[in-house]
Amino acid sequence: TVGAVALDSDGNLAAATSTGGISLKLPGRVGDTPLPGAGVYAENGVVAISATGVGELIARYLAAFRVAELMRRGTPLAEALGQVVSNMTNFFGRRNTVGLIAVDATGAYGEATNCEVFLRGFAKPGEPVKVGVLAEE
Amino acid sequence: MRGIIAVHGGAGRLRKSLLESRRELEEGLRDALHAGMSALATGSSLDAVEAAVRVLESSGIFNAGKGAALNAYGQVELDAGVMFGRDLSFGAVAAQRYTWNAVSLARKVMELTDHILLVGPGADELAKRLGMELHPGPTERARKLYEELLEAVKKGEHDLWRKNRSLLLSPPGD
Repeated sequence: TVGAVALDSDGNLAAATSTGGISLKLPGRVGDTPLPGAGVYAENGVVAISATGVGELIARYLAAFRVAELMRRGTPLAEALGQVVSNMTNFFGRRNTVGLIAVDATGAYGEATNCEVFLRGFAKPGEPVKVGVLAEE
Repeated sequence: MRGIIAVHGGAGRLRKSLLESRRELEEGLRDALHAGMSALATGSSLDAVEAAVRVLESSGIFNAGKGAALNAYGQVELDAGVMFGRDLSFGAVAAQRYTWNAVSLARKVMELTDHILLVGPGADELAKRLGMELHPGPTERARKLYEELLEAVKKGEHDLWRKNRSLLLSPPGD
């Protein structure tokens, strides 16, 4: 799975996610990626989010929507992402299942994962591009 | 200019093969960020996320677009979704097999149809009518991973799909 989130100079937030799905999936299987509020979500004034991981769990948990809901009620970006990933990990009792990237209405970047590997990066005008492969980078 | 773009590839357990392709993956992420930043300079955040994801789909090294993982029958089936926060507009495709550029097709669903999601043959039909580029077929890397995982399922070593196992081991037809 791949994805992107962005904030433009008009203050519009957007998110996009795309995937081949999980290897050996049954034909016709659909995960979280094309479902609004599951693997992809964007709402001006709140947050843009894109998810990767085990689509069945992300979709059942509605991970993107939960982050947006926490932020709508005033929880800051980093805390909202951390809470949703940790609660989802506890609920399903499984690690290596989700990675989230997000930007909020102020242009702050946030990420959270329960995986060993999480390919991601971000760029701001006038700043060097940052990328990471291992989750702890 | 205010603005920011972030991208991601996959997330999961650390595999040796991933460290071997680390440089290639980092390069792919950087290319996507540069494409997104260029789009952000002249267009909207929606243009930026589509441009960035299109680069990742086109690279062939991520599990999307040309580099997609294969389903139980060794086929490519792509899902993609885009959302614009200004008016909560949304477009998506699922189980789409015609074009490698699923994210741009998802945006076409948002902009050209009254729907939010087209699946399977309907999504393929729209891609075909729009003259979108055909998917070139599975990469060598995807095919190799598919063979390895199918072998692992037969030996009972692949733990992801427990319920599907019996279905996987008895594909349809003769």
